[in-house]
Amino acid sequence: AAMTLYTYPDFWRSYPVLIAAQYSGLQLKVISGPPEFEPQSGCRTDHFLAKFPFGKVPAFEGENGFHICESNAIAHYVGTDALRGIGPKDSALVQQWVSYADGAIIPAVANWVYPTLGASAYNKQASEKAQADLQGALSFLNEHLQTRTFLVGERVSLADITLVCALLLLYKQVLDPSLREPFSNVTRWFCSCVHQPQFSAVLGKVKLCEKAAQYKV
Amino acid sequence: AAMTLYTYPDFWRSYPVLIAAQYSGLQLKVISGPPEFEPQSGCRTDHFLAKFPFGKVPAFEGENGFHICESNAIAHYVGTDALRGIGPKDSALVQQWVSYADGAIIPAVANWVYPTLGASAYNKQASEKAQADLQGALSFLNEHLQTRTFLVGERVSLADITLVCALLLLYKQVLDPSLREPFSNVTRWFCSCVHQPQFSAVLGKVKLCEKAAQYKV
Amino acid sequence: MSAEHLAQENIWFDKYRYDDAERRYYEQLNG
Repeated sequence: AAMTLYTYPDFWRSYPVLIAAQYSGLQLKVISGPPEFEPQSGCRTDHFLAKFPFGKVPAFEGENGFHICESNAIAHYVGTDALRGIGPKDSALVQQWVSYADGAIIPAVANWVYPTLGASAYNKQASEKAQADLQGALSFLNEHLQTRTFLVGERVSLADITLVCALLLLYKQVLDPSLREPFSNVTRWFCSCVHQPQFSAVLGKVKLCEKAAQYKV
Repeated sequence: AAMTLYTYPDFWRSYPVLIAAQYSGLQLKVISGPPEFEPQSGCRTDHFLAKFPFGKVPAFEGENGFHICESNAIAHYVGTDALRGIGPKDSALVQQWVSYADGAIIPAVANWVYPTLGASAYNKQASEKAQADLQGALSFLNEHLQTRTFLVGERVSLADITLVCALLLLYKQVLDPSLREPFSNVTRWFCSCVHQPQFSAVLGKVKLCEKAAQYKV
Repeated sequence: MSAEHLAQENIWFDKYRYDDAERRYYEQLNG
């Protein structure tokens, strides 16, 4: 494969890239382990930093040493025009939802869910604020998806891919049936996306949370 | 003007939109005060939320009630193909730097500079970590700009516009001559951008910090 | 998805604090 993606194994930030590549049919070689990439120190080795001075994954290497970092940028590159949004209006709306996922969803999901995975320390105030903010975001999304199948236009775009991947940990870890009950349009949209073959080829079968995980002390 | 931008007066998150419009020549009507927009409560009035459920500025209204929120998305829409990056490689690299500004620069600038504006409480640990993170980011940028005039390709793009606006408060408030001395390529790039007529039409004359502002108790 | 890899991630955990501060600042600035 002339195109290589460096990532941690099973890393949610890399999913949008892998799903976008499923839609475009691009053959991506995924490197997530030794000898080419040591997950524990991989981003900080001189070899990796020489190629990817951003020092983070996911990181993409194309033909002739063309390098990109940042999940949104790589997914944009390996995707299709349809995924990017056709025309200035739809491509701007795709960008809007990508920014919304980065700014409003991801920090709140991390504050709520990472402590349940042992990935960050539990902070009561931050966790409760995150839950309140996410209730607001899900209500807003639920309204938007009342009359829509997808976020932008009539088909899947990078907006759906990015937002589904941003919400994945929430739906798998803490959004149990009672918590997701008020957001049925969002859950319908989420499930219809993850059941698309291009999503399930990457995510496998996504099991919605039955009992909210508690934070690990 | 068929196109309207709602914003707080003199809000750095709206600058990329206004600069991008300078390059495209789009006539934007800017609403930043009464009666159409009350800055004190503007984003939370029912009238505003009915149009812009994201509940934040900058917010854009085009013909036929076309609405966009999120600074990056609006700048993308009002800009030109050249600013967005021509072709998949350059448009992906523009997206990469926009994501880098959002993820690596803006959080650190907010942690360091907002307390000096009295906008947020000073937190010694967060401020010192932000300063260290920014030294790293500026070193990386300095390396990248050693052999380049602009961040992507041979001319100004949304990558330069977004990153200059993300660094603006830093250069104006706290990056005094001694602190910016190690990053001469970044300062050269920053000054060459803000001296472009399309930037100065929006930013006015940008005066680099002479003495670092201290945080307001 | 290992917790160790997630922990290495660059996430602005206290963004909510700065969002609120930024909104209040600009609202007061023009109050």
